Amino acid sequence: VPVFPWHSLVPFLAPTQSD
Amino acid sequence: APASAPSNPSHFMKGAIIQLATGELKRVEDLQTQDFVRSAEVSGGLKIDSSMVVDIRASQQKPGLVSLHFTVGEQQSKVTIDVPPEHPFFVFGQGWSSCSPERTAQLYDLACHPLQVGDVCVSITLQQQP
Repeated sequence: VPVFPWHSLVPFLAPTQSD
Repeated sequence: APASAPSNPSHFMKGAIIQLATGELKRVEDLQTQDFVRSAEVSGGLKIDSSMVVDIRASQQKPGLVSLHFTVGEQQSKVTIDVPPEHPFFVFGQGWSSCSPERTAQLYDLACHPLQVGDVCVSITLQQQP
């Protein structure tokens, strides 16, 4: 059964990325 | 995960086994806010941010996707990501939410709330090195 790390579930929104 | 979400990631499938940073194993549908907060605390180098949804609109660049506009963290930085409407986000104190809960249920069998402007989602970033 595959096991996934918790941080694969949430987006990585680096503050340096802006519109 | 990249800023724009991959399609049909199996880790969102109901019943998927998720390992917290503490080593504990939980099913994706059983995760609580505290699981993410505690995992970030024990993970060196990663930090949890509060990312508030400030706008939800159809993507101009990628038909069929949704553009989610966030203000991220203390600096309230503006970040926009394009995701499929069924992509689930974990909202603090509420659980899994998406722009199309029906499609999320069809694709992942995961129960979701409707994602709304004002929702504060869990996101991660690298901890600033001193």
